[in-house]
Amino acid sequence: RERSLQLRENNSFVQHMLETSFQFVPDALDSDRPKYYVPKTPYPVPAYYPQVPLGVFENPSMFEKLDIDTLFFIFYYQQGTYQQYLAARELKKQSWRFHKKYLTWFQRHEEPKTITSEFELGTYVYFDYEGAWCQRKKAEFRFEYKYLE
Amino acid sequence: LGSDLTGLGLNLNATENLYSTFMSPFAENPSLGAEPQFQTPPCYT
Amino acid sequence: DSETLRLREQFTMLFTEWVRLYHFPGSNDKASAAFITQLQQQGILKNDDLFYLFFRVCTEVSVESYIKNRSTNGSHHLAYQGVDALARMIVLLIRDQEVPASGAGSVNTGRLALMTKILSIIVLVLVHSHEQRRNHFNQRPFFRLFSMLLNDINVFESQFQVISFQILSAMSNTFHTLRPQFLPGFAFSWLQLISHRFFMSRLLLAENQKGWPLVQKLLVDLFMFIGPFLKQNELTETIRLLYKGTLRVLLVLLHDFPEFLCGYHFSFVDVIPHSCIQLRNLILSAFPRNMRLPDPFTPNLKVDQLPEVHQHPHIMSDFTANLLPNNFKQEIETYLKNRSPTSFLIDLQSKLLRTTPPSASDLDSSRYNIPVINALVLLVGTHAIASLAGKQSVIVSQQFTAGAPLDIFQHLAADLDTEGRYLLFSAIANQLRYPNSHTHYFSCVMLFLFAEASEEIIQEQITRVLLERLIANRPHPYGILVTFIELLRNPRYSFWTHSGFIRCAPEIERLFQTVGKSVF
Repeated sequence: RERSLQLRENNSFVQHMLETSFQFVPDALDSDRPKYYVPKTPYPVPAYYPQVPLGVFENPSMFEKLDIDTLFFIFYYQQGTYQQYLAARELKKQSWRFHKKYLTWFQRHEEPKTITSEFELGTYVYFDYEGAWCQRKKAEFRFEYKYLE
Repeated sequence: LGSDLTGLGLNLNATENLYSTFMSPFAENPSLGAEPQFQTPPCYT
Repeated sequence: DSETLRLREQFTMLFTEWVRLYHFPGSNDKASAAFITQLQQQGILKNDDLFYLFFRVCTEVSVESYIKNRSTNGSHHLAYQGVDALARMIVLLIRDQEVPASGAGSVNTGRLALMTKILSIIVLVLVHSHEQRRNHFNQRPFFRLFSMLLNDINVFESQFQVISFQILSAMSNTFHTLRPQFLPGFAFSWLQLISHRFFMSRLLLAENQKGWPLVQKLLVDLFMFIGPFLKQNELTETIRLLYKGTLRVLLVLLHDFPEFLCGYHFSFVDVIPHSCIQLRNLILSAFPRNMRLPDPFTPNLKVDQLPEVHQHPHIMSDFTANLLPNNFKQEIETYLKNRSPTSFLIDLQSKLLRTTPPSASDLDSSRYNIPVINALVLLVGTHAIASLAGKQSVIVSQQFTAGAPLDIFQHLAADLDTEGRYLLFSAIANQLRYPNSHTHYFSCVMLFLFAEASEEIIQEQITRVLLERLIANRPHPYGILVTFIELLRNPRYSFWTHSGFIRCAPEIERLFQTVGKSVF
C-alpha cells in the first residue's frame, strides 16, 4: 500500500510537472538566436571591395599614423567596432577628451583659467561633427568633469 | 487507428534529408526558422 | 558564508562584464579571447570550488535575467543575452583550454573534463530549479542554453574536430540524466534537444555508427516515459502534443536514418505499449535505403525467391538480456539443441508470467512479461534460422516442420490463454519487416501455425494480430502485408472458409470483403 501510495504521489507529480513543461514549451524563437542572413553563394567581389575591415586596422600603432580627421571619421562612422575603440584611444593620446553630454571631443586650446574639483573653465577646441564637420574654438567654456568620458 | 502522418508537416517524399531543417518536433511546420524569414517590401513587387 | 557571498558578487560582476563584451556590436574573437585568457589567469578554473561556484553563478544569473526579462515582456533576444553569452563562454573556454599545468593528459582530455564538469553544474541548477519552482519552473532558459551550446559547438566544429564526438557524447549522457522520467517539467525541451539538428544527426552520422547506442538509449528513455500515458484511452492535449512530437522525430529517423531504426527495432518495440500499433508500425516499416521492395500486391509474388530472404538483418539490440534471469536463456538453448527435457515445454508458460504486479507507470498492465516473450520468440527464431541456413525453401524443409523451435511455438500457441497467445503472435509479427531471413522465417511460422491450428481461436487471433496492423494508418510493415496477402490468397490455408470469425459481425465481414477485393 505504501508503495502504491508513493507511486500515485509520483504520478501526480509527473502529471503536474508535465503540464508545466507543456505551458512553457519552447518555440522557434527560443531555440536559436535571430538568424542573420548568411549568403549561401556570395557574389565574388574584387579584393579591392573588402567585405570586412582589413587586418591592418587591428593594429593600434596604425592609428598613430592616421590624421585627426580620419580618427574622427572612424569614431563616428564605425560605431561599436574595435576600430572605434582604437580611434578613441588614439584621440585620448593626442589630448582630446570626450564630452558625454555633447557627445563630441574637446581639446584645451590653452591652459584653463580655472580648475576646481568639479570643472575647468577656459578656451577649447571642439569637433563639430553634426554641423560643418570641422573644428571650432569656444572661449569661456566650462567643462564639467562629470561629463568626462 | 493512428493518424495520417503525412499531415504532420514533414515532406516525407523529400529527396534531401529532413534532419538539417528540423527545428522543432512541436511546430506544425517543423522546419520553421531553419531559414531566415524574409519579407520583401511591397514596393519591390 | 560571507566569503561565498563576496565571491558570488565578484563572479556576477565578471559574468556581467562578459555578457556586455559578448553582445558589444562588432565584438570580435580577439576581444573574447582576451577575456577568456584573463579568466584563466585569475585561476578561477584551476580551483575546483571556485570553478563550481563561478559556473553556478553564471548559470543562475543568466536564468534569472531571462525570467526577469520575460516577466516584463522583454524581447526574446534581450531575454537570452545572458544565456547566449554563457553558452559562448563555455565553448570558447573549451576551445582555448590550456594544457593542464600538471602536464597530465592531453589538451583534449582537459577539454572533455571541463565540458563534463560544466554540464554537471548546469544539471545541478536545472534540477534545483525544477524542484524548487515546481509549477512555476520555466524550462526555456535551460533549453536555450543547451540549444546554443549545440549551436556553438557546430560553429566551432572545425576546431573541435577530434573531440566533437566526445563532446556530443557528454551531452548525450547529460540528456539521459535529464530524461523526462526524472524531470517531467523539462520533457518538451528534452525531446526538442535530443532531436536537435546539431545533435541527433551528428551522433547518427558519426563514423562506425558509434553514436547509435547513445541515440538508442535516449529514444528508449522517451518511450519509457510516454508509454504509460499512451496506454490510457483518452489523451490529454499535453500528451497529444508530446506524442505528435514523438511521431515527427520518428518520421525524421524513418526518412533519414532507416538503418538505425532497423538495427534497434527490437529495443524500441520492447518499450512501446502493444496497443500503440501505428507507433510500432513506424519502426517496423523501416528498411535499408538501398533496398527496393517489390509491390506486395504483385500477383504470384514469390517472396521466398527474393535474394534478400537469405540475408540476416543486423540486430543491434541486446535482445537476450531479458532471458538471463533464472538461467532461462540457458534452458531455452539446451532445449533447442537437444529437444529435451519435455518438462521444459510444460514449465514454459509459467516462465512468461510477471513476477511483480503491474503498476500505473508500467508500459503495460498485462500479467505476462512481454519483453520476455519478445526475447524468447526472437531467440528461438534466430536458432531456427541458423539451422535452416542454406535450405532453399524454409517451409517444406524437414528441419522447419519437425524442429525444436516449432515445438516451442506450437506448444505455446496451443497452451497459452487468449492474452498470452495474442502476445505470442504479436511478438512474431514484430519480426515481419522488410525482406530478410527473419521476416521470411517468422512469416512461415505464422502461416504454419495458422494451417496446423488445433482450434479456430488460434486462427482468429493470428488474423487479428495481422489485420490490426494493417487497418491502422500507414505506414505498414512490408512483412505484415506479404504474410497477410499470402494467408488470403493461398488455398492451402482455406482462409475464407473460417466463417466463425470472418463473418462474426457485419462490419468485420465488410472489412474482409474490402481487403479481399484489394488483394485479389
